[in-house]
Amino acid sequence: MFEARLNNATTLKKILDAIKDLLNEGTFDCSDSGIQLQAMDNSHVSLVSLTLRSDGFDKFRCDRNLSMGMNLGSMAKILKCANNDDTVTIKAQDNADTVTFMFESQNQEKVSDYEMKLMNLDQEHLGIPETDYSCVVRMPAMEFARICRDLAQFSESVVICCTKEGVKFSASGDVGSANVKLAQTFNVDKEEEAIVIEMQEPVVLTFACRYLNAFTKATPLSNQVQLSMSADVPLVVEYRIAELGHIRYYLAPKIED
Amino acid sequence: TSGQKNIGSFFAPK
Repeated sequence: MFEARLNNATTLKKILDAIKDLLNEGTFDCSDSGIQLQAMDNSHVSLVSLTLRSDGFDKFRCDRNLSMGMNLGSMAKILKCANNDDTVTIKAQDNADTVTFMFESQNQEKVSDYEMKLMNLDQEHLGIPETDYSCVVRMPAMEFARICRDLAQFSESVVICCTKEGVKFSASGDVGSANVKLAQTFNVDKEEEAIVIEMQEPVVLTFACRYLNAFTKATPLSNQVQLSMSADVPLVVEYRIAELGHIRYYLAPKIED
Repeated sequence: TSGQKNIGSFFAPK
């Protein structure tokens, strides 16, 4: 028996919004420690890794490890049927071929349940080692989304240059060139507005705007985003989900011609 | 995408 409850459907809606543009389907691996999803996007250029800890749920029960392959488009249709303040419960029997989403209104007067067929997805899991990165940048998630959106107008690629003074995002194309420099902040009143750079070695890396923009669909989940970069290895874009877990996106740097 | 490596090539299968 698997049962996971969140007192507010908004978080689950935001999580789905953060992955459904990159992935058509995904396997939710459930265990007593929580729910994990790892999947490459359709073109195998980026990797999505979602971790939701069991202690972040308002109720969590998982008697046996369970892998539930879901069509994310179908899941999105179902979650549209939930009000933001509904309690959402995800339920499945052991070895079941369906999953049930139950939505309960705050006053308990409306209870709906939607059963969805599970899919058998033959997805390979990749081992992602814990790595020390040359540069780790924490910045407001809204600011990162804005920069990715703005620079995508000028080029398919953005160059991220990180030194201990700051981080620079650049794009150049037929129209001209664009540069956005952010300095590390000191003594900001609100932690969520801070720009913090931890640098061992400066890095200059080029990434595809299209994927960075897809990652910023997670912006509503978190005030801050963390970018971890080293030469010649995938960038990690991490959004923490308060008290529940995180979503990480991995994207390989583009190779200069 | 040109100049873009497959993300799977950076990690070993589990």
